Amino acid sequence: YTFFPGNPRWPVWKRNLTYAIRPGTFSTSDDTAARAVFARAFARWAAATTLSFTESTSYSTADIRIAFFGGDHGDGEPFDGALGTLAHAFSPPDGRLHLDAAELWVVSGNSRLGIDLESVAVHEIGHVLGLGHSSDEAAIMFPTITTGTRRVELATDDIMGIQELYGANSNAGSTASSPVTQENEQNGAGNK
Amino acid sequence: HAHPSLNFNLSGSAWSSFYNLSGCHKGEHVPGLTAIKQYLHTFGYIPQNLNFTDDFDDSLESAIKTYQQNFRLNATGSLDSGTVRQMMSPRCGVPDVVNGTTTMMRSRGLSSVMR
Repeated sequence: YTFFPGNPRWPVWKRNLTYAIRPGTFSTSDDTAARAVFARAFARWAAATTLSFTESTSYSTADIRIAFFGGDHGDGEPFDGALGTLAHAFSPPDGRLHLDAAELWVVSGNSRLGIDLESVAVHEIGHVLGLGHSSDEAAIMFPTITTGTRRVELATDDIMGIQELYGANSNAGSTASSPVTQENEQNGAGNK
Repeated sequence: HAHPSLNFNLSGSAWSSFYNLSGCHKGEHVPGLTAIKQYLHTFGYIPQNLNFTDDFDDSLESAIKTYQQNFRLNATGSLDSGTVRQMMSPRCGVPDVVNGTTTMMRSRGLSSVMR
């Protein structure tokens, strides 16, 4: 795991964070399932650390603001259409989390051609909380994901990183599903 | 704030053209290498946005080596097929290298030193 330069994190008095999805993002038929995706993604981080997350109805005042945009969307970092760059997020305490509207997002079920929304959401929330990229391929914070795959559970590497920033959730045990690989254990390679 | 620094825009066909660059190495001049340089610049591996050319120069080799180390590929500095395949994978837009420092590989901790 890594952090952004300067190790930015949410301040100690800000442990109960609100998040909101840009109004009008989802159709009525997709709304419930899509919101559930983000709720699960936040819950995975909450289970590992001292932070909690609550969905807010006020997009403008939420700590974390989630939006789908296509192309140039005003932050100086235009999206590039299908595939390529899927999403980006800003380090604490900015709170912006942007996803490329041009992708074929998979909200539920499987699609060999689509990008699993929850997988990307969990990754980008890691950035919003202060984690950088990891070179551990099993980690959520590994920068790439292939179409048709799903990677949503925090690995040991992710948990160690977020707990270094915010401490551990005393109510939960380890939620790691992908322990450190034998190779890492043996040669000390990697980033811990 | 640390934030993405994207100025990279490739269409689907341009992405697939990356395949044609497999096997390139230092000293070659191959049409399309400019796009590789732009890609590596986007994610922080080439810090300065110079007037990129299709020359496989020292800066490109160095950037590719850092990229390969970050993704645990063989750090050959050439565009082998595994590296090109990795570059074509859908990915997060947050750079891997910020201000010239890779954010993906931390220095080894005290416990590693002691071992």
